[in-house]
Amino acid sequence: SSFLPIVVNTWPFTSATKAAWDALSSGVSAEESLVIGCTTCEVLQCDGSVGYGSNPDERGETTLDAMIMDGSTYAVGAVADLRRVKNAIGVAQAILHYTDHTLLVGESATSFALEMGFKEESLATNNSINMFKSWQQNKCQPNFRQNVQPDPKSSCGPYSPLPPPPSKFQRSGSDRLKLYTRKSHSEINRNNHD
Amino acid sequence: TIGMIVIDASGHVWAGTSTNGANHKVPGRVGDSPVMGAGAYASNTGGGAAATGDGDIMMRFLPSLRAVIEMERGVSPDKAAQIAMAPIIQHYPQFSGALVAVNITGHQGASCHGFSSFAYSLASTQYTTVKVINVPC
Repeated sequence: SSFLPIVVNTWPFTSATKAAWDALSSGVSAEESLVIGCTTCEVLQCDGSVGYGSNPDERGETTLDAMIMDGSTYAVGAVADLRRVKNAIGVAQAILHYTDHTLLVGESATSFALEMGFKEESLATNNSINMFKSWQQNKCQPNFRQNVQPDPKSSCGPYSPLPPPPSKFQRSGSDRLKLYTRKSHSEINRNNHD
Repeated sequence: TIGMIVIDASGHVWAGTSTNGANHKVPGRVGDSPVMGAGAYASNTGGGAAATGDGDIMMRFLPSLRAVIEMERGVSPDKAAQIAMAPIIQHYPQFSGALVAVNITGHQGASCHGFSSFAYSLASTQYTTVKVINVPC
């Protein structure tokens, strides 16, 4: 049996699913339907993990990542660390259409997006500003830094590398791997995820 | 993060993601979402898959690529998702993440680990409205 066509997405973001499905059902291509679905989540800021105005970095800036992939040609358009442009999946699609590259990042990705006609605007909102302030007031906890000084578990930056004791350098490869690889990020949860 | 898979009536598979990443990340940090094979993957011969969770951990194992490869070999989406998640769980038993997989006949499945709950959404001719499927982790 076949259940095609189909739209599936992670999390109960039903508005995005419906938007993509409605588009697909009305004859819009699968590619465009996916962009419509993901754009819907960017506009609605689905659970704070998609789109502008949430999950700022250590400096308080929200940046966006997106990717789109064609299963027939394996063509990909992807953008990472995109700044000041809200429609990340649209920029990823523009990379797919208007370059022969796979992934653009950072400030240069923003320049490309502006060339392609996307609007430059702040991704900050009162919510992201408050998230940033709360994090600062909580001594920058939780924190993804490690092996730096001051202690990232209790202090904000700026940070500098913590010189490891000489004996650490003389350990075996597997021990050094344990030193530099945390087994989990306890701060990743239902409301804070990739 | 949203990870989405769309397959049209002729079996053309598309996959994509969009995210603002982890809260209070180190500036410049990029997770798994824009990395093909990690955040999502698409193949007209296998289907599509999309991952969510701790991208710093998950991207090291390319779980979406793994799931699609398994489906190309005829493995069911549920089993493919489990196989893709297994090495991550083995090496990082405390991580949180999930993966959804859809094969080229529109059958779907998922696997999750570490979350208190995980759910995914789907729309197809099988249902009259958007369906939310809860997965025990």
